[in-house]
Amino acid sequence: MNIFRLAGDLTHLASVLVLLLKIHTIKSCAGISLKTQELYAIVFATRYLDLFTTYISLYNTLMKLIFLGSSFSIVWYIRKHKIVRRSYDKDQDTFRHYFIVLPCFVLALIIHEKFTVREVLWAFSLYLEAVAILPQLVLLQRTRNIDNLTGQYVFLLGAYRALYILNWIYRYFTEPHFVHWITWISGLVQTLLYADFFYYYFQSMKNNGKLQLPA
Amino acid sequence: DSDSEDKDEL
Repeated sequence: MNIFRLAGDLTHLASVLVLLLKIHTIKSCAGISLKTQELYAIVFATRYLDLFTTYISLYNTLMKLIFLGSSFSIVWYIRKHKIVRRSYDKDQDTFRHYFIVLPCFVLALIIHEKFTVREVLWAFSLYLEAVAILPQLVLLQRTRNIDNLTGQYVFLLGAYRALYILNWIYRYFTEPHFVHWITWISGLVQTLLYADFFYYYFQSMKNNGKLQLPA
Repeated sequence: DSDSEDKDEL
């Protein structure tokens, strides 16, 4: 464990807890893409299924349980909670996320570390995580401006992946055989997807107005 | 090659 990875995990944890807290306290999910939340639930379900078979550390197990629990409860809130679900604008959140699930699955069948169920699902979860934010970014473009909590959520998610890139660089130089091209490339693609959001996010911080994304 | 056991990252 290195500081970049710990900071990355804590930032990731903060992003989901900030979102869950927002939805729970103000009983609203305005501006949040249910599609992105469902994709993240699939990412965690397919990546953490080894939770019950391989024990790595208490930290690892605890974090996996928290991520699984929070992502599925966010999906539950938006789909099922009688008050929260009313604030979900499904006619804006129209990104056909099956169009990204299938290509990621096909890609995982082609590119993986080993052709086993666990490895293919692991690669699938990495490809899916890289593009899971797309419905949320599309929704942000549509709704033009966003409230601060949604901005913070996307910002923390981007920061978590950027910190992970530092972690991979650190591990590459400190651990001889630590090579995970699949993780590195999908992680890099994911961070690049956030790049333009970061640009507008910092612009809005500068003139500290509402975050206006270009049409 | 990196065996699948060293998937210690979240």
